[in-house]
Amino acid sequence: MTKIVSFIIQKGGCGKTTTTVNTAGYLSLQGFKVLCVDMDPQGNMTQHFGYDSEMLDATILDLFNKKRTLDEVILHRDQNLHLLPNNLRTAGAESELQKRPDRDYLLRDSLLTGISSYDYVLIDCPPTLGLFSVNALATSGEFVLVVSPEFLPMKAIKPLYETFRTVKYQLNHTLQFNGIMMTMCDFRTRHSQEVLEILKRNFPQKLYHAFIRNNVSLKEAAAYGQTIFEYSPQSLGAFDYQNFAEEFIRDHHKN
Amino acid sequence: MTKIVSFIIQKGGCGKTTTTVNTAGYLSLQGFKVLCVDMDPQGNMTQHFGYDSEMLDATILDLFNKKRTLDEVILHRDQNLHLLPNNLRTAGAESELQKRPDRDYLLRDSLLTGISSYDYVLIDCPPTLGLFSVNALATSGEFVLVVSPEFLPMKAIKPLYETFRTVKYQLNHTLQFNGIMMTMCDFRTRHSQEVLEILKRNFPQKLYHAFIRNNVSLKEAAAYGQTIFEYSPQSLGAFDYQNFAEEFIRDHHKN
Ligand SMILES: Nc1ncnc2c1ncn2[C@@H]1O[C@H](COP(=O)(O)OP(=O)(O)OP(=O)(O)O)[C@@H](O)[C@H]1O
Ligand SMILES: Nc1ncnc2c1ncn2[C@@H]1O[C@H](COP(=O)(O)OP(=O)(O)OP(=O)(O)O)[C@@H](O)[C@H]1O
Ligand SMILES: [Mg+2]
Ligand SMILES: [Mg+2]
Repeated sequence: MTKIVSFIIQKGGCGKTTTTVNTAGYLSLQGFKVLCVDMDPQGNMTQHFGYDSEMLDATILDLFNKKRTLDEVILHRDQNLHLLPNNLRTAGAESELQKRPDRDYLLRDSLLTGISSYDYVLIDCPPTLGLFSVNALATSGEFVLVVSPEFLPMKAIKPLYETFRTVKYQLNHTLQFNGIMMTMCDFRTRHSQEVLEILKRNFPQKLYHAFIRNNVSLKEAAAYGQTIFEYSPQSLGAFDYQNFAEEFIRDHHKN
Repeated sequence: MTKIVSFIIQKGGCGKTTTTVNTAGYLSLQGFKVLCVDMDPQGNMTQHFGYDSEMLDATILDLFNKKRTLDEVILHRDQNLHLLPNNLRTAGAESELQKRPDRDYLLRDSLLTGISSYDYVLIDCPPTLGLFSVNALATSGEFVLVVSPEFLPMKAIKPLYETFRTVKYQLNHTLQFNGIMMTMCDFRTRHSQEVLEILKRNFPQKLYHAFIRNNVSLKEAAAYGQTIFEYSPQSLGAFDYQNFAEEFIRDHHKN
C-alpha cells in the first residue's frame, strides 16, 4: 500500500524541502521505492536533487494539463528515487488552473494511474496555503508539519490546522495529521526551548522525538545537488535525518 | 518626496519581515514618518508589530475592495510608525482579485490619496512572485533584495530579476533595484563565504556593505511584538540593523 505524505507549513524557510529530500534519500537507501513530488513552482526540491529546474522539458504542469503522461514527466534520479519535477512555468499557470472544476484534485488525478509501484510518495509543499498545498493535502494519506522552533513559524500552525480540517471534511476524508518535526534547532537558546515547551504542551502526541539540529552540511548538500547521505554521510545532518527517518518508518508501520 | 521601497525575495524565510520591521523601527526613531505595508496574507509583519492579525476588523483587503478608506485601515503603532495590516482573509480573496482589470495596481491605487505625509513607505512581500509581490513592485520606487547567504535562496535571484524587468517595462517605469542586503549571516562557514563571493562578483555595485548576523534576539523581538530597538537596543541585532538602516538612508539621499 503506497503511503502518500506531504511535508508542509506555509511559513517560509522552515526546512520543508531539506526534510523531504533527505527523508526520501534515507528511505531509498533502505530499499524503499520513493517518488518525490515537487509541488513548489520555485522548484527547490528539483534543484536540491541536482536538476536545473528551468531547463526541464516537462514538469508537473504538463501532467496537470494532460499534455504528458506520468512516465514522460518522472525523472529517474536513482534506482529507488524518482522525482516529479517543477519549475516557474507552473506559477505562471496558477490562475488558469484555479478556474478548473477539478482544480482541487489536479495532483490526485495525475497520480491515480501510476504510483502503485512506489512504497512512498513524498510531497514538498510551497510556502503558501493556496492551490498547490491544497492539492498536496487532498492527495495525501497524511502530512508532517515541519517547523523551526521560532515564534513566527509557530504562528503558522493554527491556520494550517484549520486548512487540514477543511480539506479533511471537504476533499479527503482519509487525511491524517502524522506529526510535527522540528528542524533548524539550536536548543542552547531560551527562545527555542520556550517554543519547544509550547509545542510539547499543545501537541503531546504529535511531536517527533527526533529533531534536526542546525548543521551547515545540510546547506552545502543542496548546493551540490545531493542528499545529505550522498554529500556527507558522517555529518550531524545525516545522523539527525537518519534518526527522523527511522521514527517516520516505525510510525508508518505502526499505523 | 515619499520613498516607497519593497523588501522582497520569493524564497521563504530569508528575513524579509524582520528586515522591514527593524528598518522601519530605526527610521521612525530618527524622526522619519514611516508607513509599513504588510503585503503577505500570513500577516507576519502585523504580528511582529504586536497585533493579533486574525482579530483585526479591517485590513488591506478592505482597501482593495474599496470597503474602507486608508485612514480607516491604518493602525497607528507609534507616533512615527503606522501600519497597513494584513491577514489570511486576503489569501482567500486572491483568486477573485486576480480577475480584476486593475489587479496589478490594487496597492498603488489604494495608496494614491494618502501617503504624502510619510517620508518612507516600506512594503514587506510574501514568499511568492504572484499578485501581491507584483503589486508591491508596481507601487515601489525601488526594491531591496533580502537574502541569506545560502544556495537555495541564491537560486531565487535570477527569477526575481526577471520579474523586476517585466514589472519595470510593463507596469512601473520608475522602479529601481536599490540593492542586496544579506541577513542571517554566519561567515564562519565556507558555504556562506562562497555565496558572498558569488554575490560580490555578480552584483558588485548592489551589495550593501552592512549585513545582519545571526542573532537570537531578533527572533525574540518578534515574539514580544517589538522591533529590535524596543526589545534589546544593545544587542548585536540592533547594532546590525542600525548599520544597515544608516546605509539605506545615505543611499536614498544620494539618489
Ligand atoms: N537543519 C538545518 N541546518 C542548517 N540549514 C538548514 C537546515 N535545514 C534547512 N536548512 C537551510 O535553510 C534554508 C531553508 O530551508 P528549506 O529551503 O529546506 O526550507 P523550506 O521550508 O523548504 O523553504 P520554502 O518555504 O522557501 O520552501 C535552506 O537554505 C536550507 O539549506
Ligand atoms: N538575523 C537573524 N538572526 C536570527 N534569526 C533571524 C534573523 N533574521 C530573521 N530571523 C528569524 O528567522 C525566521 C525567518 O525570518 P523572517 O520571517 O523575517 O523571513 P521572511 O523572509 O519574512 O519569511 P517568509 O518568506 O515566510 O515571509 C524568523 O523566525 C525570524 O525571527
Ligand atoms: Mg521549500
Ligand atoms: Mg515574511
